[in-house]
Amino acid sequence: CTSIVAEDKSGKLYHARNLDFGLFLGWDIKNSSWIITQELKPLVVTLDFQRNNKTVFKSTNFAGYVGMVSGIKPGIFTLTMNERFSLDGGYIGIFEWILGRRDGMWMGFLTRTVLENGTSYQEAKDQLVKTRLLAPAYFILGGNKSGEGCVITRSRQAALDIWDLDANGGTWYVVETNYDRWKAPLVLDDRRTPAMKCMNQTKQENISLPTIYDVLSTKPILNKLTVCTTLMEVSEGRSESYLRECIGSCSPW
Amino acid sequence: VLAEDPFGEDCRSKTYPPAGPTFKGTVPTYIINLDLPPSRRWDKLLSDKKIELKTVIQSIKNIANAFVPSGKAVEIVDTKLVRLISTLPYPFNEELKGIANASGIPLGEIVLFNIFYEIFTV
Repeated sequence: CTSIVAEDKSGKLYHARNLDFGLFLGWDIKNSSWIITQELKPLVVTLDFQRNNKTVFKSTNFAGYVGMVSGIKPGIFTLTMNERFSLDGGYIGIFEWILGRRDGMWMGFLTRTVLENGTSYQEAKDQLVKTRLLAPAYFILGGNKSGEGCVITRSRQAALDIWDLDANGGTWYVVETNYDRWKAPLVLDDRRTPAMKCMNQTKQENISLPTIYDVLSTKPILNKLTVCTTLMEVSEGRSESYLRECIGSCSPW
Repeated sequence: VLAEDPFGEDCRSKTYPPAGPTFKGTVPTYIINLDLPPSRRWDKLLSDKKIELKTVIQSIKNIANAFVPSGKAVEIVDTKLVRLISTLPYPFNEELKGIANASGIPLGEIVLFNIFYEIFTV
């Protein structure tokens, strides 16, 4: 996955992501694609969660999955989640759960709870930082005011790092793929460098959902695992999702 | 750096609105009514998407069978994972039961689909 939160010169916040999934889950030789990635595409839906006929939040989801991987609380915050791979992974959390240790929270349930019940950027951030989890993750959170944007690097137990937007200090965007920001990404899977290069080339004065879509359409940020691209703009409550295809000479991940 | 990546390319521009070979389609929108009981919230969506969901879950089971040819992995999904449902918090436990009912897919397989993220972080 690749998630980006960016702030334009007027302080408006944009949040977008490529949802990549299906690595090593069967390769279709005939169509040169990942089997699960292709099969997930018809399951992608935009969900408008309503109470009293009013939108509480919207998400881009797989039908049948009750957790959230991308969502927007209009006017308040946006949230995406990227996978974080670790030996201390979710399978340990599941074993602990089965054995009776149930003080951690399932990833998708936490993101769903935050989107459903969160009332502010700061409250959402606090919950994502402090809640004990079954699996490690990156939470990418955007707000509705200048400086409200961050990448939270989570182990199962704690927040290892919080990388905040600071447009005045030169950090007008944050990009997260599937690697800790203080470590170099795997040489064979460096989507971070091209994403940052394209964001820098775009420049803050030109940032918008269309120009972020350009970044997310550039290989290898767009790759054989990319299921869909989601674009969100919190102040207007705008959320758009598009199914993607990477054909021809494309990175397999 | 991009030049060194065999799959890299120059930064794209003017790709929006989405069109062309990298765009595979738009995404349908569904309303999930939180005023309904959790077991009924997903009925319409799963009525429309049950075939696609069955296809994905069958592929996951096929892959599991390839790794564990004895069929033990799939047996665990069908018999053990279903027991996990009683330990999951409300309203998610009820929603998963509702999805299983609406789609006709065994509950253990719906649980598997919903804990996929946790499993694949290793």
